[in-house]
Amino acid sequence: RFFPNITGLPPLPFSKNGTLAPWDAFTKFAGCRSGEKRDGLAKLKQYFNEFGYIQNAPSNFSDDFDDELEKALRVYQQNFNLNVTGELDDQTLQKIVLPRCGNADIVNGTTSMNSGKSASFHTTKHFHTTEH
Amino acid sequence: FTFFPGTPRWPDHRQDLTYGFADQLTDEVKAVFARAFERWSAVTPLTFTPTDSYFLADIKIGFFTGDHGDGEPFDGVLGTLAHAFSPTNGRLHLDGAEDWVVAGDVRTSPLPSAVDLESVAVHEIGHLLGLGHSSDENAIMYPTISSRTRKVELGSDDVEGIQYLYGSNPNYNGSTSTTSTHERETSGGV
Repeated sequence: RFFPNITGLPPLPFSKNGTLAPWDAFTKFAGCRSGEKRDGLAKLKQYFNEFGYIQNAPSNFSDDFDDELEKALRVYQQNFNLNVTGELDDQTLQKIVLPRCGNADIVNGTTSMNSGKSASFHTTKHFHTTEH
Repeated sequence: FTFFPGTPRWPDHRQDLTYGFADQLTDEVKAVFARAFERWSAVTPLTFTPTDSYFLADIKIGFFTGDHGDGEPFDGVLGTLAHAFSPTNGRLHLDGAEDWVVAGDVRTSPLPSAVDLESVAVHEIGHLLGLGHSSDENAIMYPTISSRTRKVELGSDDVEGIQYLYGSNPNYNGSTSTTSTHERETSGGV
């Protein structure tokens, strides 16, 4: 739908199917952290898979807040200049639900956004192990 | 700024590019894309010319909904707004379900889902030319944009990235954009 000028827009209130965006439901995960299980977390994992933060997707994601989701969150937070908490804090969720480009942030497991500048996406864990 | 893996770019012998539309669009909508292309040509040696031949165009622009055959289905209002392919594929797809604003100040729109077409077009053209996503929130290539937001001017990060790939436009004076001139988001969005 094209709106050639602002005056042509429908007046408020306006909604389609009662929701504004497909990712709004993620806000219910506020405060969720590693080890917890919440209905619908699988869809958040699909989101991170779509944008390159979770590689090698299984046929079905679980609703568990597992290590893979925490790792994806940390990389996402680094890429978007958020506090790297590994948790679904409000600041991170506010960013996740924003409309965005469909292109992935991480392609073929590599990123040169923020998280790729200090160490590669895949070698971060190895880097720490080597240091110790 | 970032690039796609392998740093693909349009080769030197293909820098005068044509673009065409899959849909019958008004002149007003086409003018939005012309302005978006102009922002990139102003800082590079690349040129962009509209053509009526969609199939022969270097850059193919279309509005689609849902599953449209490229493995990256659109998701309705908001969510994913558009996507584009790396050089030299040339495909730029926009979600036809969005409420695209083509003129006027989108920031004052009464419609919460209003999306500024030019802002998204400038971003996606960056992908067509070889840029990936940037962590710089002032950059056009930052991945997210709130609804009712207009952000169309290239940031210094965008300019550095695209000029790394193609060099500078001889007429570019280095003042196309600065952070302070961005039209910043004023809405909480969704």
